[in-house]
Amino acid sequence: MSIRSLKKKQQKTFKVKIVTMETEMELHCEMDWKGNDLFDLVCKHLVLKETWFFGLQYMASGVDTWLKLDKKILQQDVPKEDPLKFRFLAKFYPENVSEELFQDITQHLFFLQVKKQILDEEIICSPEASVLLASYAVQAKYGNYNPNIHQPGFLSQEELLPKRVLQQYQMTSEMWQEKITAWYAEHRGIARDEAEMNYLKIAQDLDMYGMNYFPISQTKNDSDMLLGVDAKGIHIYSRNNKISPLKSFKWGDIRNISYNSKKLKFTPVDKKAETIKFYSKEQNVNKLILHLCIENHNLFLTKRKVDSIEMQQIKMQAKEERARKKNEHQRL
Amino acid sequence: QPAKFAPYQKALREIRYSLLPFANESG
Repeated sequence: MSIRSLKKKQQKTFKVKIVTMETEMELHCEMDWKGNDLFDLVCKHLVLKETWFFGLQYMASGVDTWLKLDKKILQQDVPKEDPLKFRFLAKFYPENVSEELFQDITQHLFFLQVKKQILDEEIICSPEASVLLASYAVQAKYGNYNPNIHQPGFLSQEELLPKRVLQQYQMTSEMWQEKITAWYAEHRGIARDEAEMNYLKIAQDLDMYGMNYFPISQTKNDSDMLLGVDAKGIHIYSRNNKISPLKSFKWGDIRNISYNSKKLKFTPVDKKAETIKFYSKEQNVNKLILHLCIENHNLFLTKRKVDSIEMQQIKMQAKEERARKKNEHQRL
Repeated sequence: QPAKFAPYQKALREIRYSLLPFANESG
């Protein structure tokens, strides 16, 4: 390729920076690329096949926004910086982690993202679950406990527990470290991927896990309630309680969801039941709610169908890889 | 539907009891 044609080609691309929970990468996109082209390239770089859980997020006017995969990147309201910045994050959560996450990379990215949500208190977690989760996170990072290596203080620089938990007890940092280390020592023999899976199995039972909350109301000008969308369905909460829903509708209970401007409408399958109407703050919020409902519902249906050939291959490869690792782990 | 935290309930209970003596009164 001549320098001239190379230069010409270079002008037809733009730079993007992708930040995942673990790493960063810089990629070049062609000017007419759609979201999907970039998303596929990122997944390829990460060697990630369970792509359906993830999305690319950017910040638009202070609001976290998901990149639309079927539209051109440069036609979306992505801040025009050089490079354009995106975060590669889990957008949808499995109903059951041990039955739906197969690749180590998928599981690892979920583990890192959920751990951050718990430590940042986006997911509220009891003190006892926080300690047990911390002990599995330590096992995943440090491997088997060895008192000669893991001496008191080895966790002093680690962020182990949510601040809310620390404030509930009169315990020094050393006392917390000691408690977590005692439980960490119990996990001897558990490999990194197993420790991360144990972490996720506990986390998925926390009430706020995988929930997307939106302020809604029953009248036009209030926002006294919350609507939660997750892998199982939609949930209605009072504004000050994100834990226990006032009412839940599983995907199987809902016939249709639609919106008109700020009004959002759920039609139940039960023809005798009344249509449920809510108002949200903006039409854009309704658009996002509808999008999350459709995608979560699609995943819900896909999981209940016979596996595609691609899915069968992913499961087979993951099984072989796990068996190989287990053998290696036992040999060591 | 299995109970929440099913295989971990014993560990969670043990941790909860071990933390009790250190709980702040307000907590």
